[in-house]
Amino acid sequence: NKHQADLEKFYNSH
Amino acid sequence: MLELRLVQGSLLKKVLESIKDLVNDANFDCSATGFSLQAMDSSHVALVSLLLRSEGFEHYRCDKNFSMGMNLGNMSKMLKCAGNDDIITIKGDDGGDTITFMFESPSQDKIADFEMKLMDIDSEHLGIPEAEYHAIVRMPSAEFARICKDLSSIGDTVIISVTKEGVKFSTKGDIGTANIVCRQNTTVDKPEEATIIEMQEPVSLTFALRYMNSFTKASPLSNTVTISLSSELPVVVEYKIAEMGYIRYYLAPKIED
Repeated sequence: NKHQADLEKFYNSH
Repeated sequence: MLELRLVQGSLLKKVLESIKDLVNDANFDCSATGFSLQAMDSSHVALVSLLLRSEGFEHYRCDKNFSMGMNLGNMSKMLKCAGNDDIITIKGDDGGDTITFMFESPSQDKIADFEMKLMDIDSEHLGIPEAEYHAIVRMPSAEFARICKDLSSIGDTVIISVTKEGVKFSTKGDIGTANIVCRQNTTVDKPEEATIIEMQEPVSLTFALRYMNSFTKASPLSNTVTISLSSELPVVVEYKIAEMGYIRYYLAPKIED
């Protein structure tokens, strides 16, 4: 039960 | 107007083979810098960034910046019609609804042109900041591809751990577990056969092997691959395209629920 981050959200927030 | 001529046409064929399974549709961006692409897979877990610098083309003309939306499966179908030794010329216009691929045989005795329909793609260009990585591993691309393929027959995910001992690729599945350790090895006959590990601090991250295997489709583009790892950052798997640029894949690590 693991999740992966959404890269679009990741780069938009960094 | 865009007009580019690539003597080593096989390179463009290889580029398409390395991205078409990951991304269905993408905008190719044309500028004086070069021919580039940034696209995500449909689940937003992986991102691919391609740059083919203008200097790498025999002829490169781009009057103004514009994007051309293409279905990569269709583009791959067209490029498969080019011979491996063919020279490929691409022509397109800002606002045009088609792109033309021209294939010339080396002896100029066969010339083919294929016109492909373009598509409107609404995509956002993400700014990817330069980052410091805890560990950077450079190794032969064929070795990395072999490891990913082997591990995916046992498990679905790979844990990549870098310590001062080396880089360890681990997986586990229903049938058992596997660990492959590659140590730094610079005493090789050819530089591209070396494994080089630059470690600032130990790092261990988990990734889906399905994506890693997809990235290794770029192996024909480069003898070496560079894997940049940092906790809290997407991994970067980079294949340099000799004298032209690069293809970089970014993949979000798997995290505990």
